[in-house]
Amino acid sequence: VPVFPWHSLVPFLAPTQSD
Amino acid sequence: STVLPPSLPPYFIRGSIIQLADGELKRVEDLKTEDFIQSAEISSELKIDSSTVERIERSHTSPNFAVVQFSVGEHRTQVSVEVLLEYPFFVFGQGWSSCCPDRTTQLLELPCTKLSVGDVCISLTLKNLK
Repeated sequence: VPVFPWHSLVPFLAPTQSD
Repeated sequence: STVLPPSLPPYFIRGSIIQLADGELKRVEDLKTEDFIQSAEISSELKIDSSTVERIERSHTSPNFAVVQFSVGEHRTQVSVEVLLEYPFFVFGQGWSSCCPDRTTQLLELPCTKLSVGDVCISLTLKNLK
């Protein structure tokens, strides 16, 4: 049975730079 | 910026086993807001950001897709994501939500509510980003 890490369920919506 | 994630990953199917940062295993449909928050606290690289849904539109390119515009983090950066209508996002204090919950339930058997403008979704950032 495959086990997936929790963070694979969460989209990366972060901008590359926030300043 | 517009991001195009992969179509529909297998880990959203009901019964999928998810490992939290502390090693605990849970089914995807049993995940709670605290599971994500606690996992991010343990993580050395990832932190959770709040992403508020600002707009949901049908995609111009495909009828099966929607464009969801988020306001991300304290800087309220605008990010648009083109996703399948059934693609689930995790809403703080609420759980899995998608643009078309009926399709999500049908295709993934994942209990799901309707994603709406104003919903605050869990998203990730890298901790070392300034």
